[in-house]
Amino acid sequence: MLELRLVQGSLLKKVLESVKDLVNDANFDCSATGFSLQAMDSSHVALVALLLRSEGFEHYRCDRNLSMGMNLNNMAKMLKCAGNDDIVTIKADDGGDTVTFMFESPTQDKIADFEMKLMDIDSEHLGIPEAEFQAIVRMPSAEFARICKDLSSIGDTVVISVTKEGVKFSTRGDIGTANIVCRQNTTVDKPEDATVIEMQEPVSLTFALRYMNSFTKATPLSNQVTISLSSELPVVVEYKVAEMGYIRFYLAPKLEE
Amino acid sequence: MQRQKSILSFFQKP
Repeated sequence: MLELRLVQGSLLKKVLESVKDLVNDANFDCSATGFSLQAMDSSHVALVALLLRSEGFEHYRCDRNLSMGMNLNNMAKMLKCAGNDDIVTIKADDGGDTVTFMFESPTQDKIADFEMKLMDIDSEHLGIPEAEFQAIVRMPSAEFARICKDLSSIGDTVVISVTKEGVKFSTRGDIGTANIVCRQNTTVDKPEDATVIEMQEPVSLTFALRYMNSFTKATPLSNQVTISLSSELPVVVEYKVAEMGYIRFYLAPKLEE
Repeated sequence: MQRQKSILSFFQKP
């Protein structure tokens, strides 16, 4: 038996909106630790890892580890029917083939339940090694989204370079080139407006903008995004999910032959 | 010439 009650139901709506275009089907894993998901996009270039820790739920009952295969587009369709202020409860029986999403309005005057069919999904959990990053950039998520959107109107790939000058996002296309440099800026009124660059060594990597743009659909989840880079390794683009967890997008770089 | 790597070449299968 599984019963997870999330008072801030809008978080789950935002999570689904941020992954539904990247991943078609995925297994949600439920354990004592929390509600999690690891899945790759269909071309195996990007991977998404979500964790919503059990402590973040108002009520968290998971009698035994459960893996529930869901079509993320269908799950997003159902969660779209929840109001932004609604409390969302996820319910499933052990061995059952459906999951129920219950939506309660804050005043308890409207209660809805949506039952969705589960699916069998063959998926392998990949081991993600702990990495020491050469550079970690923390910046306003809206700024990062704007940069990815702007650059994708010029080119298909972005070169992200971190030096002691700052972080540079560059692209090149048929019509010309573009470079956007963001410098460290910690003298801001609000901490969410800060740009913080921790650099051990300069690093420069090339990525497909199509995926970066897809990751920025998580922007409504968090005011800040963290971009972690190491030479010849996947970039990690992380958005915190309130106080309860994170959504991390891993993107394989483009490398010289 | 740059080539798109697969994420599977970085992370281990169980």
